[in-house]
Amino acid sequence: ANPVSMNAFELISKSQGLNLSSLFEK
Amino acid sequence: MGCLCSKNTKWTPGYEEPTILAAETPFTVSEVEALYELFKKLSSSIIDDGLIHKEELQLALFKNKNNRNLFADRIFDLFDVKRNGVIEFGEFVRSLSVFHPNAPVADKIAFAFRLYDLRNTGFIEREELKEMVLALLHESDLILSDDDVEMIVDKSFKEADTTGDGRIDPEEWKEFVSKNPSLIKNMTLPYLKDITLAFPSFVVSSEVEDSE
Repeated sequence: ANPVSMNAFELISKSQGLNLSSLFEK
Repeated sequence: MGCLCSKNTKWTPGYEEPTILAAETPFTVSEVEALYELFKKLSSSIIDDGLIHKEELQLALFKNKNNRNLFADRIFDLFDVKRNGVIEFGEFVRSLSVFHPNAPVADKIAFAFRLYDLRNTGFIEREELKEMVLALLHESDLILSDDDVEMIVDKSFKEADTTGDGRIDPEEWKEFVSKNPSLIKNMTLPYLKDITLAFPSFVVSSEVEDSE
């Protein structure tokens, strides 16, 4: 998808810093 | 019923009884105990003091303790409810409970709002949103011109700021998320549904019977 057409919040929500599933990786 | 206080390993600052935490959250006692195994691992990765420091959270998220990140900082600040610079076990469980698939959606929406309200003003402001987009670009391979960033921020802000007062309040945020539910997709961690089954290595011999 063209990033310019994306929603800023959706873009931000993909940050690795917000991806808490990483906490469960062994 | 067993006595959890008999385990010396559980005498850590901020430790709270799994029965109490299970009563306050969607987790069962066994799941809280499994989370304690995860907590122990995270809280001993750099400084073995039974508390999660910011560098330890960053290490878990990025596999690199020096990788400072605006969003990881926000997560840390929101988990550190007492604002004493560390995440204690009770804070860890209560904060993670918002990410449980069974947690109320309203809690997820409110938590996400606080994440985006960088300056804790009670509103999401345009400059905050732009700062977050720039931070996202900084951590990713995505390259956008200044004009593109302005366009994305303007468009998103106009959609959410329905009253047009230049800031997004909690009600506008709630309405915006209800129209765009994917915005809080990262607020649900399927792993938490049954952490004891998903992560067998975390399973410990439960000393307290689950009440369910």
